[in-house]
Amino acid sequence: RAKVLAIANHKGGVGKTTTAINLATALAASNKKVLVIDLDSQGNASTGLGCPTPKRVETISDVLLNRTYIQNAIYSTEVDNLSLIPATTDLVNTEAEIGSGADSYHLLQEAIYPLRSRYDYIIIDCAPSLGTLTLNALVASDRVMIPLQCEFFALEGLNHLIQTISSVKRELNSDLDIEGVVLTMYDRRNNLSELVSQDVRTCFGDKVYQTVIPRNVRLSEAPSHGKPILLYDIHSAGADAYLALSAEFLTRETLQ
Amino acid sequence: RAKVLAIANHKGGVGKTTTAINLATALAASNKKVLVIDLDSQGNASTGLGCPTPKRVETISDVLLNRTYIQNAIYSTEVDNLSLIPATTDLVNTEAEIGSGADSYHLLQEAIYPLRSRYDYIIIDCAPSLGTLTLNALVASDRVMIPLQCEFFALEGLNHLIQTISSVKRELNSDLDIEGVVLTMYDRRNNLSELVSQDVRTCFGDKVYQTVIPRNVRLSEAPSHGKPILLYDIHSAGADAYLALSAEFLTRETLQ
Ligand SMILES: Nc1ncnc2c1ncn2[C@@H]1O[C@H](COP(=O)(O)OP(=O)(O)OP(=O)(O)O)[C@@H](O)[C@H]1O
Ligand SMILES: Nc1ncnc2c1ncn2[C@@H]1O[C@H](COP(=O)(O)OP(=O)(O)OP(=O)(O)O)[C@@H](O)[C@H]1O
Ligand SMILES: [Mg+2]
Ligand SMILES: [Mg+2]
Repeated sequence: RAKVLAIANHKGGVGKTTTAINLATALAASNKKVLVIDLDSQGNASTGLGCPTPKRVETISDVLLNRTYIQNAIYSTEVDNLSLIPATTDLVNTEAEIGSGADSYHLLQEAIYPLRSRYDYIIIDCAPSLGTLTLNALVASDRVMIPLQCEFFALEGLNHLIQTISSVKRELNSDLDIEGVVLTMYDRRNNLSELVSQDVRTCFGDKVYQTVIPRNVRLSEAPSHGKPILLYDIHSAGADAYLALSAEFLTRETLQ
Repeated sequence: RAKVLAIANHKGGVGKTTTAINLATALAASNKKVLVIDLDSQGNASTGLGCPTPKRVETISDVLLNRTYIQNAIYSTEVDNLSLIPATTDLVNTEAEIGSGADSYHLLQEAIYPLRSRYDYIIIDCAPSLGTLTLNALVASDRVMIPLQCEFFALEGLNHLIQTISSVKRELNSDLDIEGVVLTMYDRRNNLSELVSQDVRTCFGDKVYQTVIPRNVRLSEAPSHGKPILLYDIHSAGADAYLALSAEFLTRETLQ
């Protein structure tokens, strides 16, 4: 049965998509069967995994609005063991259509149920928001991984995110827990990164991965070639970091 | 009559809040009367202008839900000529409450109407989304300033943003236009910044400001002290850039 992992943080630009794409690829490279679900109308995870807009025929919008079976929306990426359910800008209208009533939060959970036996991991890339789509992701997930940029504004929003996760756990999905916090865009040259990192480790202890993702330009170049970092530049610091994160993630799995 | 300017881009982490805070401060330093409206539940603009959470008694949520007169929600910052209407995490619920029907998009426009004679500029910091709150900002605004991070993913979403602005202009606010595109977090050391910058200037021509905001760590340190860059470190490259942006913005004003 697949483990469903939401990559979430309503602070924008903290590395959610970069983590979803590259962790998923590293897990696939360790022979795990992985599905990435793009739940952001920007469609960055779809682009970064080499699925251009014209190829996004059936998308997560169609699945959520019951216009297609989820199997029909699965796109095979160029990475072995890695599939994708793409997103388009339609998702903005889909979220408005779903609304925010009590029965709008289980749609994704119900939709992915038939797929749970076919994968080892289902990874959901969330938009920078705590709206209906992200709540759907949290209800559908077993765990949440929180990418945290080593910046002050990113730290400020963390409490609100933790509270939202707790209330989803209390009211909608009692299985939900935090898988871990991964520090991203760490810059050795700048003091702020170290201050934020120490702060987070004090508050969250072991929940914070030992692996820290450094700021590495190759990570931001890779998406323009539609490739995850492991295919774009396996020798980069970014690739090393996501391979290490995947190894640490799997080690924790076996310990749990 | 105040000019109302939305700082918008649904891509996360591109420098919306940093631009709202520091452009507003630079305009206030040129003796313009300026109001910043924080329309993001993260409340980063409120924090960055020195309004801590306990001081956010009446907020933009109260204004939008008609729980208070807008005059009561105005907070005086430590910068002369600069006031703020703060935001809290309540805004997540406010957005859900407002919903997305035809009559939900004019609430902010109506609320700020009585203030337009008291300020030269009203600057709205938007959340990384194209949902109801950002649509309210676009309906209430005369112009939109688009901060654009010099990264591939940021470029990818630009079309969708432009389309949204055009449909708001067509259906809800015929005065709306793009004020300009400002390139942010430009890093001379990395090729990608220059590629993105050339791409954007080819597509948008004069709409792109000559002023480019460089990546500068002092800009990301300032908010942890609750100060705009002009108060935190007037001699930094970040302060220079926002002073230059303000000057270029005002020059364009007089030319229009
Ligand atoms: N470790 C890193 N080093 C350098 N650049 C990075 C790194 N991680 C991400 N980036 C770049 O920073 C930008 C933001 O990252 P990304 O888009 O993954 O964040 P996000 O949280 O998914 O953003 P959004 O909130 O818009 O969904 C992107 O342009 C990405 O390529
Ligand atoms: N020119 C710059 N140089 C260095 N850091 C910057 C610069 N501009 C912004 N930052 C930092 O980058 C992060 C993202 O910027 P900011 O929060 O202003 O973006 P945003 O678009 O408002 O994000 P969100 O989408 O979450 O609202 C912040 O931590 C900020 O301090
Ligand atoms: Mg993303
Ligand atoms: Mg912001």
